[in-house]
Amino acid sequence: DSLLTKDAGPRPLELKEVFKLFQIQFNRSYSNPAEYTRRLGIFAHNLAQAQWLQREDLGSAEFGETPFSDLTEEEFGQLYGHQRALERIPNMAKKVESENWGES
Amino acid sequence: VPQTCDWRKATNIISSIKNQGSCRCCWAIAAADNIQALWRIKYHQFVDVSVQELLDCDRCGNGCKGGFVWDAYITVLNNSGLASEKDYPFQGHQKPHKCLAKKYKKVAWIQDFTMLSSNEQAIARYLAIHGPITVTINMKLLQHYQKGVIKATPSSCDPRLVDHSVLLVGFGKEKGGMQTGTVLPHSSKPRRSIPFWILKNSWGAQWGEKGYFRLYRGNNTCGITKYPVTALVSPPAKKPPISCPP
Repeated sequence: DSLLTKDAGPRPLELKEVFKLFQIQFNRSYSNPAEYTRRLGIFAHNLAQAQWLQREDLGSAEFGETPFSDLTEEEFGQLYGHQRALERIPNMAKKVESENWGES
Repeated sequence: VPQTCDWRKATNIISSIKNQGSCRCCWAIAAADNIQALWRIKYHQFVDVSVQELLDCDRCGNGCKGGFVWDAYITVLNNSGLASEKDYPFQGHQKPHKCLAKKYKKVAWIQDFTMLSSNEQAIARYLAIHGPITVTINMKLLQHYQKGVIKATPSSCDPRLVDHSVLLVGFGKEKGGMQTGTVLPHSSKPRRSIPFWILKNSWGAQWGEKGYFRLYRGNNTCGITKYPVTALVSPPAKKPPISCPP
């Protein structure tokens, strides 16, 4: 009820309150105030990014807070993607000859 | 090709959602889930196969540092099958362990593996007849995904930069109408019905649609048609024992 004020409807949650709920939901804690502030900034950026994706998407997808909302795009890619060698991986049909013949 | 297909609705074919944690082994989980589902469809044996064997015995020895589904299938062929998850459980350690495949009885094996054509109709047909397959996509849009069907363009999700392997378990069509859920004023676009793929991820059930997500079907969204790869789990059967529930 702290969110309701007499003369207006429920005001949107403050960012820090949303972040607090995120930390509780996904069991996140940060080692020091500087790291907390940095993660709060990343979280705010990601929420804005999710709203942009929502506008851009041509399907019915919904974007927003996820377990990865306190990670930068780079951190997320490093943690969850496999190496990006795939675009150079030889086509499965081609036979790949190794330079030094006989190498296993 | 049937209108819809959802292998999750078939009893005991699709195992529960896994969570790779900090181990970059989506490729091993996708391959293990593929072999497991095909084995269950073909032989009605509900095996749970070892992901850790694929990590420890991989020819590149990368363990949790990433890999490719075709290396997982080569590991299964080289080791004459997969041990059970119970005997050879997932550890998720960063550094690979010594390969212990020889120590354990194999509960599933494969004859071969193959890459399907990049035609989405052909992929849907194969999926409905034979069972789930692995695909590798650009995962960029998944970080903030909550639900619904992602329909991207090559500029918002480059189909050439594929970096995440998952299991393709079905397809369908979402009715038209306004966008569901928390509608942002500018987002309530009227929509025609949306054809979609159903994909099983390995990031736990708290993510996405209880661990699953859906991609638009028909425009190679996020590079889904680049590496459609599956194990071959038995000699070509004349009539598949069961087909995909609608």
